[in-house]
Amino acid sequence: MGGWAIAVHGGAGIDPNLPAERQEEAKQLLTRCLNLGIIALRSNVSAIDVVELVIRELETDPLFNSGRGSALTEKGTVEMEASIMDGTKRRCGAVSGITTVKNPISLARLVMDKSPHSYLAFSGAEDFARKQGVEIVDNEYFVTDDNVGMLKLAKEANSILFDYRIPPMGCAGAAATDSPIQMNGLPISIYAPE
Amino acid sequence: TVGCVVVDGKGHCAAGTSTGGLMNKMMGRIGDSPLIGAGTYASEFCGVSCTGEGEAIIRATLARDVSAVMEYKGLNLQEAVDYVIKHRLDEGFAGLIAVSNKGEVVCGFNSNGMFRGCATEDGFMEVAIWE
Repeated sequence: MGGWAIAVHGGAGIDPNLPAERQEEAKQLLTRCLNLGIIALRSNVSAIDVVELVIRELETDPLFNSGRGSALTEKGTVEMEASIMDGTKRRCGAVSGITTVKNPISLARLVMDKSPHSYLAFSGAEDFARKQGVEIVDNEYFVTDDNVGMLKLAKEANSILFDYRIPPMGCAGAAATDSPIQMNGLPISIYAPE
Repeated sequence: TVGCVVVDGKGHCAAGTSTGGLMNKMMGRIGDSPLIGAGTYASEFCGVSCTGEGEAIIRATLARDVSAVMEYKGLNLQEAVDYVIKHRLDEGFAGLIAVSNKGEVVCGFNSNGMFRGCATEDGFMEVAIWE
């Protein structure tokens, strides 16, 4: 064996004009999460536990698009999704349509460990979360001012923004309309990468 | 979207992905992140978490393909990641992070940057955004 290793990501497809201070914030969060994982791995915590631990931290910080700080639906609400997989026995758990569970990755872990299924969604997943006693919050907890501004821009441009992290002063509409990229057979002015 | 992949000291791999999806998405839209084999996959060979254009990642079964080409073609982790990014994404834009059971770590993407970081037991650590 070659020893432990860890990698984290906070999303792909970034506005090239992302302000330097936002880039620095992102790097600091990634570094903090890496160090959290490194400490756990040095303490012989298992891979699956480290994955859950690190993603919980990322979900709790509003900087990236997960948990608090999630992108908003067309109705201004949050619908989150997550999955986790243990390679040793190829066990897995997944959830979608989560609206009140503070840490969706831990609910996915519970689906893997405590349910007879691999994937629960929407009201069934929320019911399972309550039965398991996970931390529940109002949907508003996940909504940030930044994302409310981004949704407003997206609606004004009648598009799904190319990059949700473009600050409200940026050219979101241009990003959406100038791109020749297609997604799922439709122009990017309708869809956009996470 | 956020993700984490880990291989521990015993060579066991795991992966996870979590997301709010797309800004201004339709109600009920499900992306690649919760789909095992698309946005997330782990096996005895590797752990993979993807991010980017969800619909393209779903079509490519991107995470599973990294493990599959390692298993069936005998590629190492770097070769496997390069292969799926180049040959499986069609016209989509996405990125992924991956670890192998040998302690290797690889990031790959064809999008305009990816927020990412990695570390290994021998002291290597890197945090980056752009190519």
